[in-house]
Amino acid sequence: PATVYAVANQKGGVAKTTTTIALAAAFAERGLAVLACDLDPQACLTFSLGYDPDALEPTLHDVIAGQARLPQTILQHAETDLAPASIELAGSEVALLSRTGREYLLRSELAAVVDSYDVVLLDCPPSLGVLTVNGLTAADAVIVPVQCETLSHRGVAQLLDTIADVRRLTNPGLDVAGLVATMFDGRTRHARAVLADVEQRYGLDVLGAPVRKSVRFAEAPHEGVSILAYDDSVPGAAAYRIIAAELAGLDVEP
Amino acid sequence: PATVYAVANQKGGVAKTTTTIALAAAFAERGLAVLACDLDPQACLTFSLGYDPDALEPTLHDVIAGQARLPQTILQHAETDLAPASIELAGSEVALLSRTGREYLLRSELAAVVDSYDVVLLDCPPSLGVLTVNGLTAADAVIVPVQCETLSHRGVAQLLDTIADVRRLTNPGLDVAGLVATMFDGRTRHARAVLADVEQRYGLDVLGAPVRKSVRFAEAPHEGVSILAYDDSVPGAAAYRIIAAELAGLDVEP
Ligand SMILES: Nc1ncnc2c1ncn2[C@@H]1O[C@H](COP(=O)(O)OP(=O)(O)OP(=O)(O)O)[C@@H](O)[C@H]1O
Ligand SMILES: Nc1ncnc2c1ncn2[C@@H]1O[C@H](COP(=O)(O)OP(=O)(O)OP(=O)(O)O)[C@@H](O)[C@H]1O
Ligand SMILES: [Mg+2]
Ligand SMILES: [Mg+2]
Repeated sequence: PATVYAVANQKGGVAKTTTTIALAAAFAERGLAVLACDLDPQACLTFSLGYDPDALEPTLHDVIAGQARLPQTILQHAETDLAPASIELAGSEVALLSRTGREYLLRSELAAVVDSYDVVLLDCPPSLGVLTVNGLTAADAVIVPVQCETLSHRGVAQLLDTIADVRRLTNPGLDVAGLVATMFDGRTRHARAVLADVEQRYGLDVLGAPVRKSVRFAEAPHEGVSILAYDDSVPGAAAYRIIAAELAGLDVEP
Repeated sequence: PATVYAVANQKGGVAKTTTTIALAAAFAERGLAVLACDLDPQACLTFSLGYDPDALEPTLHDVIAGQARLPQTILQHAETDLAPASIELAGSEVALLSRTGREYLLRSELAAVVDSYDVVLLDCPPSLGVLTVNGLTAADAVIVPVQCETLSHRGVAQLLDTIADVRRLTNPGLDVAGLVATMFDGRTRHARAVLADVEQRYGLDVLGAPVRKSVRFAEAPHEGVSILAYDDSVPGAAAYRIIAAELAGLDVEP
């Protein structure tokens, strides 16, 4: 069955969605069958792959409402399969809170598809609420995108606490795959200092190589494609390929 | 009484907190009495001003729980008064959902302090949930930080929908003060194109001047001070002063 990765960090704007798309595309390039799941009511993953979330049906919202099953929502993007989100997911979050076994909903829905894929990536929203907990409960491992700035490492501590709770209560097998150093500004000492601090403080590895900043990343969603399809000459594209290869246990192609 | 501004944008990492701190400091420099309120369970505003949110008591969480009043939480930072948050606020968010009149809690708590200040700034979390709705219901006007990248304008549409709902249902007097163009990368056409697109599409003004990117913004939280105190030679510091002057109806000092 597929390896399921939750891409999580409750801090906003640290490139969770960008990382999900880039890794999905990188895995797919290596011939793996990939599903990316959008767990964010803001549906940025869905939008960034060229879809209008408000025009899609069914989405994860309908699955949570019991009106559809996850396979019915899946779309086939050129670079990855996608289980989309929509703004209605905000309502689902509230509805889920009062349901028994609410943490397991995504895990049980994914059971129907994990044998059809090699990798599943779960793009979590910027919070530690019920949707992220569903992602962590459904995952084999957590990928933590970290933007190397002062406010980053405080968030990592809170996330690791939540992961510890999930391990204890709903998903004993949950691992931390490692950190992805995102939007890395190699020109300043600040980013390197913060990265070294986070690695040492939490004993977590940085996967592959830091992903350098490039405005091309901000442009790619406009075209509905990953950075690999949009401009794979930027150093960050190669970094994501190295990260994917490391996760998949594959050789890094030259 | 004070003018109350909600600093809101549900997209993560667009410099809501940075804008709240910079504007608070800029207003205070002009002799205004300022209160900054942290509405985010991640308590980045609180942390960025040099406090350990986990060590503070009481905080907004205790106010929502009915165990303290807002004035009891207020701390006096060198640059601004602060009503702090803590991670327990995540629990408050859930508890609030089932309470009658939940949208008005912050507004009613602020009533006790609005005559003691000239400006109140409310730093909202990256969501359109009950804490942000409390901020919008308590505010006279909304300041919308916008990071000028592709994913930005989609979020603005959703935010304006929420503002329209709040106007209709809980706060008819709510205005939109305007946009703050944050983390502006003037070297690329992309940022300028996105900014022009957002301005035109929603008919909103950009306040003052765009705030240019500088790594110094990422370093300032480490020192627990605003950019004005940390390094006011960066262009973004002057931009925030111009924005504050415009909001306060004051002349822009040379
Ligand atoms: N390497 C990079 N260089 C430059 N910009 C980047 C890079 N990676 C991501 N970005 C941009 O940074 C912004 C935030 O990225 P993204 O939306 O992926 O973060 P996120 O953590 O998913 O945000 P949220 O918390 O809102 O879900 C986007 O505009 C994105 O295009
Ligand atoms: N003008 C700027 N130049 C460079 N970095 C900036 C600038 N403004 C803010 N930053 C940095 O960008 C990151 C995100 O900013 P900030 O935390 O203020 O955003 P936010 O919208 O409050 O995030 P959240 O959605 O998590 O609440 C921080 O590391 C901050 O220091
Ligand atoms: Mg995202
Ligand atoms: Mg913030």
